[in-house]
Amino acid sequence: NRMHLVCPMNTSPYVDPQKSGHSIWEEFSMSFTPAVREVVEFAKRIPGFKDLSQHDQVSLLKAGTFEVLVVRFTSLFNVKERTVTFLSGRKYSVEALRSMGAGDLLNSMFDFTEKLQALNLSEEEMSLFTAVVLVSADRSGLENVNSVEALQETLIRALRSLITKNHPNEIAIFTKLLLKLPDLRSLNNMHSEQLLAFKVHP
Amino acid sequence: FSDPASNLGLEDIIRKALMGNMEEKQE
Repeated sequence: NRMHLVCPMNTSPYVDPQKSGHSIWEEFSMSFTPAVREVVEFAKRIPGFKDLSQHDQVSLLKAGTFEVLVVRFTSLFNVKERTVTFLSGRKYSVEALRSMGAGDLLNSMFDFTEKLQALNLSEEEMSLFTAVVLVSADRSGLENVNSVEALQETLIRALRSLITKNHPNEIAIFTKLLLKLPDLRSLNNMHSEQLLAFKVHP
Repeated sequence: FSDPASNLGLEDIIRKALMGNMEEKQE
């Protein structure tokens, strides 16, 4: 009898206990589907992404969509107020979400958001960083690793060039950004565990 | 649980969203 689903890609964290696990998932899926479609549209606009094989496009998106969403939706996490805004626009405090069962993942999301926002990236920089997050040659199941690696290197070079141009005295920003990649992997793993818990105990 | 995306329907959403792109490529 799950009572809460503490993901901001949802209209509300409250779940009707009368509903079945399947219908809860169906509703949740309808909430986050538009955001996933936006990630796919974003991927299509990355120069070179459409030249990858269909299999590898799907593999990269399957593995990286959550990480892209984390970067795109850092604005939902208000670090100062310690609140999370859900899709309905309503804000919930960390304490409230914690009382609903949110744990380490929520804390880690705030940590990540705080560090990323501290870099004060422009929209263009954020967009290029997001492309680097998505095009990672070490994702599992890729059939043409070399092609993905070549595109990844091109994107990383472009990101370094843009950061160097925009922040000539702060090249450490580029290093800090690359160090966000393992942080995102860690968040992705924690999120997968939550999904597993949802599947086993909807 | 190595593939949550497939198990929870994400792959289906991704494939459908990519479809236009894939059809273009096949042409």
